[in-house]
Amino acid sequence: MLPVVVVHGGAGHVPKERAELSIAGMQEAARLGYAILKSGGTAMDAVVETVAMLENNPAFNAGRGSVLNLKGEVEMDALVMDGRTLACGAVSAVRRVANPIHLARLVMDKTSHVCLTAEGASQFARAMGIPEVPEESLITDYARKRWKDNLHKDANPVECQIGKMG
Amino acid sequence: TVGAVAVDVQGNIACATSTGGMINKMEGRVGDTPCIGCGGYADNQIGAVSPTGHGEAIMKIVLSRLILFHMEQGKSPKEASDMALAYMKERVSGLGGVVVVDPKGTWAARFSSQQMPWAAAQQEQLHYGMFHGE
Repeated sequence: MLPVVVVHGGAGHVPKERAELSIAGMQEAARLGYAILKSGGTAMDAVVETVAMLENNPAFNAGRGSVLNLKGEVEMDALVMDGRTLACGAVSAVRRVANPIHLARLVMDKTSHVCLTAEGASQFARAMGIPEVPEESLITDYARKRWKDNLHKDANPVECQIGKMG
Repeated sequence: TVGAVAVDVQGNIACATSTGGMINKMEGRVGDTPCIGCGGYADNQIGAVSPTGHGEAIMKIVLSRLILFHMEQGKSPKEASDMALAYMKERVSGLGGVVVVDPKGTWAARFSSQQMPWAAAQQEQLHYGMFHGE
């Protein structure tokens, strides 16, 4: 079997000045995933570590660099699935975790559930020994600028989402 | 949103997707990413998908599993992705993109949005792009 890894960095608009960063981040992540596969690592290890690298890269909207909600806060979602067993794990609306993808994998590996959300996901993270990080460490100047640009005093929370992609 | 799909030397397949969601989303809004079949799916017998785009549209058509349904019926990853993305655009006016692999290691990176940065590594070669046709 010829190993392969394919990554994406989101379907939203990438401003010209961030395009090079974005492509470089994609290349770096694909190289990491491929190195894991070439050294005999599993597909699960490859996708999780690749996505964790992208979460740590502020050029992308996940982990550090996440877009902000209406209140200017970070709420993140993540999912993993293992094609061998159909095991899967997910977290939603999780806060103050550097790598939600690692938490999603722990949901898959350590619980009988598929998805943990919000405060329950945070409690699970603490129980698993995942350190809580300051919310500020996940927020970039670029994310804050976009949040402010899209924040209107009288904005309808539904209408202001129209046309935007996650 | 970021995502990855992979096939290892044993022929096992996996997917992962992670996101901060949509800009200025309502507090508590959850999109497709943590929903199995929407924000990703992996089955050794068919393939794996990680999507990105309009989360609510992806959820309405269960995009990842829809692509794998097309692949189960004999479509290639590229054909299946294009069919499902076209359906999402037509039925729910949603745009997005996907990375897909099948058990043989055939891969695709397809999108209906203007852009989607992507990269693929196989047989010591790195492929990448951001715009249509790359």
